[in-house]
Amino acid sequence: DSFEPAPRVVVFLTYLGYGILMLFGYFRDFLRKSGVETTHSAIERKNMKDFVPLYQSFESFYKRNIYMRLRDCLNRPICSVPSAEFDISERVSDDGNWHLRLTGKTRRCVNLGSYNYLGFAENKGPCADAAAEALQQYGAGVCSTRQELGNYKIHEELEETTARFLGVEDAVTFGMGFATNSMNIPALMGGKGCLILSDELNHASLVLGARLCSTVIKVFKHNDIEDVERKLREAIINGQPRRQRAWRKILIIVEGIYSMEGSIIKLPDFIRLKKKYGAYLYLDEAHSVGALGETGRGVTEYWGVDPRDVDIMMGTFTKSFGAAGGYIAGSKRLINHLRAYSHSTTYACSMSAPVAQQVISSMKIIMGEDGTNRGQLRIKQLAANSKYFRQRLVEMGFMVYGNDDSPIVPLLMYMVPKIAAFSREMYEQNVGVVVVGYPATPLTETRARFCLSAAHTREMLDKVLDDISDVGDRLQLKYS
Amino acid sequence: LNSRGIWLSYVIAVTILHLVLLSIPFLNVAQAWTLTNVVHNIGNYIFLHMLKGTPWETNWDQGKSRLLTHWEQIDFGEQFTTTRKFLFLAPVILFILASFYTKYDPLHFIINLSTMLLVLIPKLPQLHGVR
Amino acid sequence: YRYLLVTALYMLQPWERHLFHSCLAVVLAMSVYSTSVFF
Repeated sequence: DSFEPAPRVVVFLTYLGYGILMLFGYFRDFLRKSGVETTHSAIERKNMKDFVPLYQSFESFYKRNIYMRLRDCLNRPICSVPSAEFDISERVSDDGNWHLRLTGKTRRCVNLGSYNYLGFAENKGPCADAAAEALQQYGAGVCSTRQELGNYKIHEELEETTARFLGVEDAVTFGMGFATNSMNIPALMGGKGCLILSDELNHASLVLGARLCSTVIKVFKHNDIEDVERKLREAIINGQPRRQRAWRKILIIVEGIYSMEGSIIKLPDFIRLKKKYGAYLYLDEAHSVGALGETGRGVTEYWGVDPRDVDIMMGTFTKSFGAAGGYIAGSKRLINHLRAYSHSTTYACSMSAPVAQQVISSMKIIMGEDGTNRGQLRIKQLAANSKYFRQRLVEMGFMVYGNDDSPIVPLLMYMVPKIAAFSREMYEQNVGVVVVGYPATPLTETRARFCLSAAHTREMLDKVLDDISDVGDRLQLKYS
Repeated sequence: LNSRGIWLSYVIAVTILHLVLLSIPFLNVAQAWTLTNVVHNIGNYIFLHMLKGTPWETNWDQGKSRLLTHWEQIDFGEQFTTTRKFLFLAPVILFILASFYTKYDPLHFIINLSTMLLVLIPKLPQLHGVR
Repeated sequence: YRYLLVTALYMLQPWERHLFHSCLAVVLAMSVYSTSVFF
């Protein structure tokens, strides 16, 4: 993983920019408060002033005064399937992005922003046909939970296929990726005396899941094995706070690929650690399942470790299978426990049948069970695209984070205005990119995050790379 | 406040503040230094010890940080970290500089000392979380 | 364009930029005046 530090001048200018934006933010808030400027955001009603305030005005300072200024670059509506190319709806605003309205025009752009690693986001082909058939057979929604009437045959088929795909005993699937983390960690780490060691850059769903249970949470530096070992040793030696009793359970939570950094977990080291200290390992493969490894089995195959060494394998069907939802896979005992105690299987409606069918079809194509080698070709195409795209950006002199094999390529821009300018300029070149800033990234590390896909052709990538190089020269983004 | 370059930016920002005050024609050097010290300390007090919460939604901590000042949120509340030491030292160094350039004039000294105490007392570990 | 990007003025509205530049001009004028008086 490469994480080249930014030049100091750039960091200082980034803070200077934030300082100027904050100064003007306070000035604009003053104008709004004194009535000179109309307030578009939600405010308390006059006759409600004796009640508890609904809106934390300071908490939306950043949103009002920084996010709003670049809001036209974010959450762009698309009106086609998010495959290699997609149609972006054009929007305009007359009041500083407080109200955006569609002009009715669309623009066909190369799609570098969607998670579509293997290119299964298609509205035609075997997956779409099978999903349409499932729609006919089962209908769209499942209006009950897995523990009641929402347990279809297709769900069981999906779970068998997932367990076979990952090479573990059993799997349970859920209709939402975020909920797979946030609703199952409490079912695994319930009660007192448990400890969670979490990577500092873990996804919000892992953080929420960890906070929903009453465990002690310790945060370790991103992908830093020494730091994990140190915290693990301290925790075991000191025991629980106040009573110094031994911990009942210790769970280490990591991700396979970190979607903001493009870095890949050092899985063998974490497995060595968990065996050495008797901890459990929770591996979130939201971005790595299907996108890493010779046959797409994820980060366990990428590192050549036995999937059974990972106690809890989690992943989503969103990024590589063109579907939605998530799974937890592992030993039969674990899965039976989750089927019985997970908040999702108890309260949430099951996954929609066409979505489940989409996953089953794409998973079988990846495994080659459809009798073709299309799955293999897609995996190879993705790996080639990722390496090629990243290496070209590095050659051009851009600051790129993460691992060569990761299909996510974060290009660092540091200054907030540059992400807005970059997004607008690339949109003019008919390229759809995703730009990310605080609080999804550290304050000074705003970035554009390119998501490669097996559906991208080399010509598309070359065109995009030339556009990025032009825009990079104009905006002075080649910091490396 | 832990990230790279923030201390350099802090020092440059205070320097720019001082140069702007120094460029005001009807202020002499002593007044410019005392004003630098006072503006810095009042800004420091407002941002670190008066404002509570964060200027963005922190939906992952169920609003816990909403009741904490910025100073109490630094390093998740851990005391004696390098960031805290730096933020503790900055007003002291500025006070020493201001005293020197005001030639230890009593009036300036009282103003500088009182604003320095205004920002140092809330930074004491004994007052963490005290309202 | 690059100056606006580096100073974050790119994200401000035109009238805010004018306000910023006028403040900057005042400060620079005072600096020049004070420096000349000083020397």
